[in-house]
Amino acid sequence: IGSISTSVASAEQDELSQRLARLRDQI
Amino acid sequence: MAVPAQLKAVQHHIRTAQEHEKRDPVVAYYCRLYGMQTGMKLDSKTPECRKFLMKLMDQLEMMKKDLSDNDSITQELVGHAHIENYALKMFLYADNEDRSGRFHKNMIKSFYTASLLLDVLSVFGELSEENIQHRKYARWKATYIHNCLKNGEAPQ
Repeated sequence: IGSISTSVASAEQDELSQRLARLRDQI
Repeated sequence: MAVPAQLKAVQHHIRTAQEHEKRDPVVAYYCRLYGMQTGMKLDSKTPECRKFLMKLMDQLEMMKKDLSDNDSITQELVGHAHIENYALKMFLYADNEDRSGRFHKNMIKSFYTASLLLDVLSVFGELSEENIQHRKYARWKATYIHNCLKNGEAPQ
């Protein structure tokens, strides 16, 4: 369960980073 | 939307965004962008912070869409000039009140808001030495005058 929640957290973090980069026209 | 305790360092920037929602949406947008970037560095792992940052991102994306005809949003160089001018306008207003011996809540808030907006400028890159000095001075003045008024003392 611990590793599932860690990978959910890291996927969400990636999503945030990608959305931030898109917002700033960096991708 | 309450700011989680882990992201306390950006709560005043987020509040400044709310206060400028109608008055100056460009200021509101970049304050939230600063909150977003700094918040991600502080804590994007705990559920309450992730939820907060996701909502903040939704808000930013919506604002960018709504303000798509505004050069200060579509061109960050123009945005940088907008925030810097606004911050310095606040600073100069408060500094002028200070030098004229007029000490009141509004001028304290202007000094403090100027310092917050100078923080926000860091989303565009490293701050200039001049802006670092202005930020330090504005924050110190806001604290000093606030404490003087609170203790019934006349600021020197």
